[in-house]
Amino acid sequence: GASGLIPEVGRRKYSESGKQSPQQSENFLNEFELRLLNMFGLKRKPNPSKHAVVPQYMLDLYHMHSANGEHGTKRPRSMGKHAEKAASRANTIRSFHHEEAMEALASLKSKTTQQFYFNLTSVPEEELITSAELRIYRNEVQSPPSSNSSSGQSAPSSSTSNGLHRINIYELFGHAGADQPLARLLDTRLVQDSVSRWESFDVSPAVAQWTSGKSHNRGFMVEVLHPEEGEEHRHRHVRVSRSLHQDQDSWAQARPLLVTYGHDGRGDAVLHRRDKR
Amino acid sequence: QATLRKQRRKQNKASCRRHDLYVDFSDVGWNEWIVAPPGYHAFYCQGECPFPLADHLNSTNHAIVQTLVNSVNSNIPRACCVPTDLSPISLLYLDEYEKVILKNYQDMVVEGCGCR
Repeated sequence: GASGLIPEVGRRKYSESGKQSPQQSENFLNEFELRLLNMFGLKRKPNPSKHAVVPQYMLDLYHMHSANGEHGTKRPRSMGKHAEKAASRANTIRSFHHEEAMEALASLKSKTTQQFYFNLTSVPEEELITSAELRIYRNEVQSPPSSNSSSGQSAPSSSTSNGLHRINIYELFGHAGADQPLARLLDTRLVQDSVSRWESFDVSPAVAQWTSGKSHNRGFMVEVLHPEEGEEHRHRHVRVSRSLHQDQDSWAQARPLLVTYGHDGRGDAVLHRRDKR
Repeated sequence: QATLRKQRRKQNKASCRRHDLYVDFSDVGWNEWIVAPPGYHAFYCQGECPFPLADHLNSTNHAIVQTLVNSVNSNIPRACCVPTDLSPISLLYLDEYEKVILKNYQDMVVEGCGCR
């Protein structure tokens, strides 16, 4: 019962059937358990803590698949077309949160940069990553309390609807000991700051290289340029770090998310369209 | 007529076909790490593969011959009632590192049964 995928009742019933010696029974059960683990692609039975967070995006993908061909559920609004295409070819979709202990945040007047590291060592060797997206949540920019406002409430950003931000995503590389890592631009986007939404960036080339062992994973750098800088709070609207996120309770569902799309050569894709029975 | 109907029903009941089986992950303690679905309709195959094999039993040539031989020599077993068509399901689960994974697993649901 090393992993615990076989219920204890089943183990006991088999052992007590008297078909084999106790040692033989134990060996057969353990072999069967290994087959179960192998079937699921696990090394041991998962034992998640109560605090484990399931990203809403993964739930959306699951519901999108389970309704596929039945209710015609559309893709989540935040899902890019490239992600949908990737999901249609992948049989495994994995999500990762970054290692917060390894993040490096820097904020200058008109620029916020954040270095992320995602531990991808749990991706098995036989899984070929065909696509990956880095998802970053950004909140609409609220204009500062107006000086003549008696309530002190901040107004929505409609008054600053011209505000544009540029988000650049870089792959970091270079020698481990180097002070200044080199960066290669992977994706970039100009965004309107008056809308709250997830932004999806294509980081496939870097992740495919890392997981195939062709290059070393040094992480990403996200750069947020806010050219019309003038308000101190502005750099806070892109949720790249817990320290920039005011509501700690919602951080788990607003923090950056890396999603990989891969195939281990076994079976159909997750978003494979099935014929109705 | 009533006797004939009863016999036919009994024969149909016994012949190889798909039966309902809902696998509830909480029954095997897998609900701790499988987020969705809570369970699924897996189905199973059970029943006889009697001589002469009917068309709908999806038999192979070998199963037809084996059944024929069984009809003259009962030492040779009948063909077996097994799944002939299976489909995949997707599971959303947390792995041993608490990473959330959505994965498609093939051959999890019985779509059709036959004598093989």
